[in-house]
Amino acid sequence: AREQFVSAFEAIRGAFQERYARLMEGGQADLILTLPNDPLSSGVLLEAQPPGKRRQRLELLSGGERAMTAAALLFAFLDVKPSPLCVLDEVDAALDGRNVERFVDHLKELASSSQTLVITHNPITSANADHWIGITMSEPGVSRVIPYTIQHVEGDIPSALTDQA
Amino acid sequence: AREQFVSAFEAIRGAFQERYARLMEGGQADLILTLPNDPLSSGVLLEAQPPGKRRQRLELLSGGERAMTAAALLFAFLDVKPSPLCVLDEVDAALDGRNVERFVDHLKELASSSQTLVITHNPITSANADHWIGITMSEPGVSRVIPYTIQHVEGDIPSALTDQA
Amino acid sequence: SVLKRIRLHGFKTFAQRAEINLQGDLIAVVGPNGCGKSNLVDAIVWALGENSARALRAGTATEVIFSGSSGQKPLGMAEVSLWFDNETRWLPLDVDEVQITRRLYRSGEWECWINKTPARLRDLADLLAGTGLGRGGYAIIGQGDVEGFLNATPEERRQWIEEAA
Amino acid sequence: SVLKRIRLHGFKTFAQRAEINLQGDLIAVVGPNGCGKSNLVDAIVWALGENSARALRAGTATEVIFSGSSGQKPLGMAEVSLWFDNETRWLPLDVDEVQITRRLYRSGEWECWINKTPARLRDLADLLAGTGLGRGGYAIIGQGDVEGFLNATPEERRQWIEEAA
Ligand SMILES: Nc1ncnc2c1ncn2[C@@H]1O[C@H](COP(=O)(O)OP(=O)(O)OP(=O)(O)O)[C@@H](O)[C@H]1O
Ligand SMILES: Nc1ncnc2c1ncn2[C@@H]1O[C@H](COP(=O)(O)OP(=O)(O)OP(=O)(O)O)[C@@H](O)[C@H]1O
Ligand SMILES: [Mg+2]
Ligand SMILES: [Mg+2]
Repeated sequence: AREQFVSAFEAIRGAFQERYARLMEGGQADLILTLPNDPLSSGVLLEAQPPGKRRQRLELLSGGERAMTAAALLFAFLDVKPSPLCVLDEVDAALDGRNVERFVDHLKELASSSQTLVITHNPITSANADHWIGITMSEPGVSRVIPYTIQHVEGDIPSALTDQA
Repeated sequence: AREQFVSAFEAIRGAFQERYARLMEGGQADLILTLPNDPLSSGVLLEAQPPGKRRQRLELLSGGERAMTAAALLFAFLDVKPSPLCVLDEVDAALDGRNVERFVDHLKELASSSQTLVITHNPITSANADHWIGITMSEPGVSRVIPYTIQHVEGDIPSALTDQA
Repeated sequence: SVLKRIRLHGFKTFAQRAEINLQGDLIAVVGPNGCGKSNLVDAIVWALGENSARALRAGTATEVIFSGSSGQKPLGMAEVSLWFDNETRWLPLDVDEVQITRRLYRSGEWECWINKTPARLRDLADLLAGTGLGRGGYAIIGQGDVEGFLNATPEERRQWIEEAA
Repeated sequence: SVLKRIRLHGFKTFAQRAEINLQGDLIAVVGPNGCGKSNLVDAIVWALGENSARALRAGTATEVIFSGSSGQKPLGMAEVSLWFDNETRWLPLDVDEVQITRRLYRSGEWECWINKTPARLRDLADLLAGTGLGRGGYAIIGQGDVEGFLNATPEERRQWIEEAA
């Protein structure tokens, strides 16, 4: 079990370093065992250093930087242990325009090997999807699903834009 | 002290009911004392019911509905006990286009009586401000403030748009 | 793509039966605040065996049954079905398609089927083991989970890696 | 508007001295992720007497001093000054303008002035009492505080109302 854990840890750690540097276009991040000699009782520390900045505690990072760091860790887990289906609910909420674009690049990469559902309010993210599920409340309190057969989404209000409204 | 508390509670409660119904364009919300006969040891329950929906526990509300409920409560506090300066850091992050517009109406109302600073990534919010403070990192890791003398903001990158870059 | 179809009836805001056929690799779920996007995610994890009140944002098990709106009475049952393509045998069953159905009644009684065969939650967990989709799987990230990802303790992080190992 | 000017030097990412003149009623603070917007809010609450590590996102008091970047060495001191218009005497001092300055050295020693007169944090608290701007005031909402607003316990909510009374 110890062998298994150490090899999974090293793989995720390597993937996390690569994903972070690529998502942030620079900088570095790492996962560190608190007890390298006793991995199974160890804790795992997370360190992240955005490009151009010095390494600091995670709490000092901005909302967007924290979201990018969490995304890098998630993608790293999925690199090492792919899942045939991934569902991400508004993980892009704190990202500015540039970070959303880099995040979406990684999303599309993920989608090439795993079916990926993203819930989003961000027009950049939704513009890059190849299909949409629109949900509205035509009757108050009751959800209605609007299937999209044309690739048009405007803002958050899908009902106006599908040929099946 | 009990008189003071009860009168503040009733005032905030009334303001909260009014603000919620106006922000959500319908629905209702309330603040309720757990021990009406012993206000100073009482707890304060918060209930909110979006328009068209039945009253449910707060945890079932969506991210955007929770943000609007919190905004209504904040505005209610400020109605009862105005502050000359208010600072709001990304309170509009979870809101869709329509909710942002309603929120911004209340923001402008607040700004007519209190100096209001909002940190935001939302273009609707920033478009409705009457002044901007742009911040960038021209040198990595070092903040630089860009004063705006023209009312132009595009996305999150202010440096391209001021005549003092 | 592995998830081909979702059917919901009576689950949270899906009072009217909804059937969603999924196409494409990267699917964006869009719509205004409170329309049911996160409820759709809840439906997926619930059908896959999730039982924790916190993960489902509900206080009691039956709170996921449609509890009524301004225009509709509460329903007596919630049912969600998922159809998976299993040609690659990523699920340990020797069939090309796997249907998972979960149903819950107001009385609290519930039932669950795998390909029309009655199953216990334990059978679902065994079926999904190692896929990233079981309870607490890392492949499904709920709204607001991003911060929790970073705020986890070092011990919790080690446990995630152990599960991925 | 009451806050006329902010000067920062050495506080978090404000390694270079920055002076911000505030105009207008509704001011939007904009810029990319991690550029220093929330750090500006931290600077304001810190100058007003905030000391809690959690509120400042720092672990120790001196972590708010610029700790260096890829291109700059750490600084030895952080200083923030705020200039308030007091013509309406909203602050209990018989002067038309109130300047608050707070300074912190690497050694941990710190100083604080109200209109150039040395002051203790206690004097700041007394000055701001009842304004909504003192420590823990409801007029300053940090990033991510919105959820905390709703997640508070009924007892905590009663305490907020007591403070507003
Ligand atoms: N059992 C139930 N019966 C009826 N309505 C319910 C039930 N459970 C939850 N709801 C309603 O579902 C709504 C929340 O839906 P959901 O979280 O899916 O929104 P969302 O589309 O994700 O929105 P956002 O973009 O704001 O995150 C709430 O208004 C809540 O009252
Ligand atoms: N003492 C310090 N010295 C140097 N850099 C610091 C210091 N404290 C914090 N930082 C840096 O400040 C950055 C965070 O800034 P801030 O929280 O203001 O971003 P923001 O503009 O609010 O971004 P977002 O839009 O993502 O919320 C982090 O990269 C962090 O490393
Ligand atoms: Mg949601
Ligand atoms: Mg911020």
